[in-house]
Amino acid sequence: HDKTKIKDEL
Amino acid sequence: MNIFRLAGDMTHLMSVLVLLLKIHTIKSCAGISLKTQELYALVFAARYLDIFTHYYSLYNTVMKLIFLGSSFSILWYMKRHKVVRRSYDKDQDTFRHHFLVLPCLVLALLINEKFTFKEVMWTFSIYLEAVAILPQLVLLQRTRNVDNLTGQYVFLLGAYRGLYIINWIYRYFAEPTYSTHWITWISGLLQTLLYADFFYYYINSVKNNVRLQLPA
Repeated sequence: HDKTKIKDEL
Repeated sequence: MNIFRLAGDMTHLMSVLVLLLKIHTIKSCAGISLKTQELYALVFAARYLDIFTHYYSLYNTVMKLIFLGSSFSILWYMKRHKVVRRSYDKDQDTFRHHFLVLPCLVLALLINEKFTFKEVMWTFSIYLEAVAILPQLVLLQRTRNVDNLTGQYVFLLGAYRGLYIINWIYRYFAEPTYSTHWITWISGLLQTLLYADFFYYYINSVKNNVRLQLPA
């Protein structure tokens, strides 16, 4: 998966 | 969401609330660096560009709105509020914060995970957040005598960074799908190290129950 898509932190 | 991440977010939120409490009730921003506050507003503005395009969770969206709203209202208080702005230590708060912005932007253009506008802005915000506390630390060093709320504000910010590191380590082992963001880890580690000196004196002052005073 594209790790740049996971921005679940603030 | 793990307990370390939640605790990190809560200490971050509390730091902002402590600062707003000081400004709103005591009507004073003495000891607070406007330079650092400007950098934080820029950090949030650059990082949360996805706020209306990407939905993660209600928690995520609400927290982003709180951080954006609080950082810009702090700026408004310090620059525009007729009583609060008079307590600003303008002559002491002389850190050339603009010189932090450009290197961070250049670094984000050179070292990023993907060369797109949003991704570069996100990376820029990570780099800038790592050094945004510097004007505040320099101001504390200059004024030396630190009032309780200002001390608590910086302590809570440092605690937030420390808890985020524990959160990354936890996620690394606990979540099989978690990918390591090296940019975030290294910047976060650097950012936390910047607080080490302050933490040492803060904890000592709490332990000995004396007013926080930084060495000259």
